[in-house]
Amino acid sequence: MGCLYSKNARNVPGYEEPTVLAAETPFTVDEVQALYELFKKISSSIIDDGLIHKEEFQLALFRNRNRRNLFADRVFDLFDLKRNGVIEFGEFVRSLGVFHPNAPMADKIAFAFRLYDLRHTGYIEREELKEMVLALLHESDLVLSDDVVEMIVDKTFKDADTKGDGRIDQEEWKEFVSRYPSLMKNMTLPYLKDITLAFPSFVLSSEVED
Amino acid sequence: TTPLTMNAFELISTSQGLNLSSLFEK
Repeated sequence: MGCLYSKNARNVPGYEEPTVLAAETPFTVDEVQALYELFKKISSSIIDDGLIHKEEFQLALFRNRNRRNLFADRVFDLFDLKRNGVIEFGEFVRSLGVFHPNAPMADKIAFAFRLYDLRHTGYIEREELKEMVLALLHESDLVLSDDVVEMIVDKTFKDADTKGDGRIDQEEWKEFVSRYPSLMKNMTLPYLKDITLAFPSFVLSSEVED
Repeated sequence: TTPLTMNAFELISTSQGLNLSSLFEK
C-alpha cells in the first residue's frame, strides 16, 4: 500500500522523511505522520504553501491572525530553526518534540531559558524579566502598579540570581526551576502522546513504507 | 494563587502565547 504522506508531502518545501524525524525526536513514525495533518491544517490556513507563517501561527494559537504577543513571537522564532521567517515541517516536529511528555527535562529547561533570553545574550537580565512581566500584564488586562511590578521583579531576580551578578545564567535557571517546577508545566503537551488519536485520518488511510 | 504571591516567571508562564495546547484545538 502506498503512503499518502510521502506522495503529497515530498513536494513541500522543507520536507523530511518521517523516519528521519522519528529517529531524532520522541515521536514514532505514525505520530510524525499525524503531526503532518496538523501541520497541513495550520500551514494552509492563510497561504497554502506548506510553510507556517507567523500570521498562521497566531491564528492557530489565538484564533486571530493579527494578535501580536511577545511570547508567541518568541516561540515562533525558536521553532524557526533556520531563521528564515517561516516554520517548515521538520522544524515543527523537532521543536514540538521538546514538548513531548517523554522529552528530556533538560531540553525543556533549556528551551524555556532561550525563550526568556529575549536579546540572545546567554543570560536572562532584569530588564528582560520586567519587559516580560509588563507584556503579560498587557495581554491579561491585569492591572498592577509599577511599584508592585518592580517588587515582583526584584524579589524574583534576587531569588534566581544566586551568584548575585545581576543576570540569570543557565545554571541558575536550572536550579530555580527545580525549586519552582510548575514553571515547566507548559513545556509539556499531553496531547502529543495522543496525537494519532487527535489526527487519525492519515494513520487509518496509509501505511508506512519501509 | 494571586499575582502578588507568584514570582515573575510564574506570572509570565500564564501567558496564552506560551500555551501551545491551543494548536491542537479543532
